Amino acid sequence: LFVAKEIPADLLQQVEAILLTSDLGVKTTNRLLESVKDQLSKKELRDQQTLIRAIEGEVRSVLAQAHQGEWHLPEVKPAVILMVGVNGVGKTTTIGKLAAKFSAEGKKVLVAAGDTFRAAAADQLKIWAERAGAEYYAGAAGKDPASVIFEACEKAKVLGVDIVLADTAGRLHTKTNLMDELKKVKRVVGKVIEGAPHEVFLVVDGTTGQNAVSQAREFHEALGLTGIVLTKLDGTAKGGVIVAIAAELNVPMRFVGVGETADDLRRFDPKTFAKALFG
Amino acid sequence: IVSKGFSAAKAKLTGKTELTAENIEDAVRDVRVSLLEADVEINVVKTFVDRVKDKAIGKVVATEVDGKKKLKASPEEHFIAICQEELEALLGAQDAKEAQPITFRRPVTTIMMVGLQGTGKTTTTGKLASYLLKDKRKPLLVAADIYRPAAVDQLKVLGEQLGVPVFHEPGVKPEDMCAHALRKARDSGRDVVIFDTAGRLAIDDELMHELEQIKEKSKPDNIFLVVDAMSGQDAVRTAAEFNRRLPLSGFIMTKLDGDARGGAALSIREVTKKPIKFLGMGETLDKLEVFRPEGLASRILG
Ligand SMILES: Nc1nc2c(ncn2[C@@H]2O[C@H](COP(=O)(O)OP(=O)(O)OP(=O)(O)O)[C@@H](O)[C@H]2O)c(=O)[nH]1
Ligand SMILES: Nc1nc2c(ncn2[C@@H]2O[C@H](COP(=O)(O)OP(=O)(O)OP(=O)(O)O)[C@@H](O)[C@H]2O)c(=O)[nH]1
Ligand SMILES: [Mg+2]
Ligand SMILES: [Mg+2]
Repeated sequence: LFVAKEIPADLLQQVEAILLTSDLGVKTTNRLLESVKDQLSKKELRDQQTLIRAIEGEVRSVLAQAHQGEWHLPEVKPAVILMVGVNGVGKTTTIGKLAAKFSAEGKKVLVAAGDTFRAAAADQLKIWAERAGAEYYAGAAGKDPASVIFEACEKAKVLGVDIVLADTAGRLHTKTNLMDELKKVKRVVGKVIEGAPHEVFLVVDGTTGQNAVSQAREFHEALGLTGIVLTKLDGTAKGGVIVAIAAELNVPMRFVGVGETADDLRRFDPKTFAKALFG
Repeated sequence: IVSKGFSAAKAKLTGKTELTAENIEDAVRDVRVSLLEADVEINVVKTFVDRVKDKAIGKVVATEVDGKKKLKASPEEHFIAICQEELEALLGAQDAKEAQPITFRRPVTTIMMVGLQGTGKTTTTGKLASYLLKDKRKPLLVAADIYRPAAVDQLKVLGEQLGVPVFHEPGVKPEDMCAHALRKARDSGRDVVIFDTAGRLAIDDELMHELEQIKEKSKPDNIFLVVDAMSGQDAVRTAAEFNRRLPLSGFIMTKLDGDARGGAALSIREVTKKPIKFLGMGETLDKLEVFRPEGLASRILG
């Protein structure tokens, strides 16, 4: 793949293997090697530890650049967070975790059952709301998601909640009508609450390969993403595709999911993530 | 197959060319990159490409127009065509012999669905029920995911949509529930039972043991690993571990209605040698196809 005469063949192969098996992808792997080649001396490029630490540093800086520092809840009331993403990635479960986190911080939370399509989606979210002690709003099954989330926001204003977490149905980014449905949701919440949605979080499954770049690109173009949540990092997959996403789209990683219970949510940290890639 | 000793010069005179390491070098590199971008596991890419390269080198192919209708095809294009053939053969080889993706048994056939979280097991359980109904069979679904909020409700809703019974016993361990379900099937004239299990990590020893218990007590005729088409490099590790513990009858790849290349299918097939049985092509219960290698092969190759 990457042809660097300065890096010994077996070391290059070893480093490429680490990056590729972590799902960084061919393009990002080559970019990283290209940039460290410029940073290091000929001697350094032949030393395994130095080369690896340099790449780790480069990964950290790509992620840190997109990260733009620590995330804080927008200073509006209610702050509306819209969760989007393809099917089965962990949107509903992540809302449950965020609801628990914000409630523990003393905030009043309302979760909106914006997935009116999938079997038992509203029931699943309701259980999470109960666990977190959050308010819950759902419409009739099959009802237009934009209407349900609109009504949920109206209720949020009446109740004086601090945060609205809006769940949406999983959808593949290639389905134009479903992406249009999300655009409508975004337009509609903006009418009921000024500046809403204040956050649009794309949930990405940590086991995903290169398709995650395509997902991020399409959802970003359609809605303007303000953050990414990477789930299922408690498994063996490394989630390296977020390096490609950060480099290409500059959307910050906000949280990481590390399990299936309410406590299994961590703030994203570029340094920790970069270290884990090579750990 | 013409002998490998066919000289390049002689070949040129007859409008043919011998494939050499040099004239297919660019194509080999392009295929490697394409397969990696398709999420095929790096060692599988190496094994596959090396194998195809060995097969290709020395082949004599038509590269000149023969005056009438043969299109001029470069050595590179020939190499790609050989890759497509090899990929199809690898993905689907032995399955052509198996006319039926499901192994049936009298009086009751069992199917066990396993896999990581969120891959589509519950939805695919519904799809298989729909497929079986069309095949004049009488499925019974078992809601053995006792952990995920509303998992049982989810399967019950799908059962209602199809008019298929869903079995669940609150407070009972999955391995016992599945065994009871088989008894229930026999007593009520149902001839296929599908166990929907909870998503789990391959490294979760306790939950993997639960699957072994279900298998031990109910001896399923079919164990399908449900894999997401967008899975990356790690899919191989998961599949190998599930296969080591259970082992698998085959796998079902879901969410192929998107633009994920599905390279994990090649990796899993290469490493476990187990066949791909079905493809999930959408969210509704009619979107299940019996696996055919051609479409997936060209999708992975790109
Ligand atoms: N191990 C692990 N599992 C997770 C994590 N986050 C979510 N899950 C599991 O992934 C599965 C799918 O989660 P959901 O929250 O239903 O995903 P979703 O995106 O809302 O799915 P759809 O609404 O159907 O598109 C469930 O089994 C969750 O328990 C995580 O961080 N780690
Ligand atoms: N587009 C598409 N979506 C699918 C397909 N198969 C399943 N889904 C969706 O993927 C999501 C997850 O499906 P589930 O059936 O809940 O997955 P699961 O494996 O049972 O999840 P857990 O039980 O939590 O491990 C749902 O939104 C399904 O509608 C498919 O072939 N195409
Ligand atoms: Mg959901
Ligand atoms: Mg399920």
